[in-house]
Amino acid sequence: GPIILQSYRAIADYEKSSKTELSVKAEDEVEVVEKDENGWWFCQMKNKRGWVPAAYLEPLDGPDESEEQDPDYAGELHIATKDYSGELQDELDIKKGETVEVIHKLLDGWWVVRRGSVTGYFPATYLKKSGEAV
Amino acid sequence: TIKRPPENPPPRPPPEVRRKQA
Repeated sequence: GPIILQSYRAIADYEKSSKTELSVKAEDEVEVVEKDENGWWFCQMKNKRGWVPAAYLEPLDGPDESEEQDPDYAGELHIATKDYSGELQDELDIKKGETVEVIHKLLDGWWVVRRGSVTGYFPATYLKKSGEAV
Repeated sequence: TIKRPPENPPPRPPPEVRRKQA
């Protein structure tokens, strides 16, 4: 049968920063073609296509929580593949090679992670699963 | 064909417009 694409609405203006991205204005409606785990979604709008940050999009037909995994409070060990300094207060500063526990894999590519007693957001794109057991 | 997504983390919208996380 035909492929039904999900429709989303932009919640704010987003100006693209590379050729493969798509700029959107608040209230624009896009169709999502592919959702990458790192939080970039490939969208089409009219005759244009490109990647849009998922956090700028909300579903037209109510929340899409069904797609989101439940939090895993035990945590899943991951290793940071790059240094990252948090830009917002709720983000963690982590150095390359440090181990963290991933508690919640959010669809927007910003995962809730724990290091010691501190919890905050960290970009999924800079994490890879550790082979170690918890 | 769909090109690979950008390698940098996707930007987060300003807190005042950010949708509520579950």
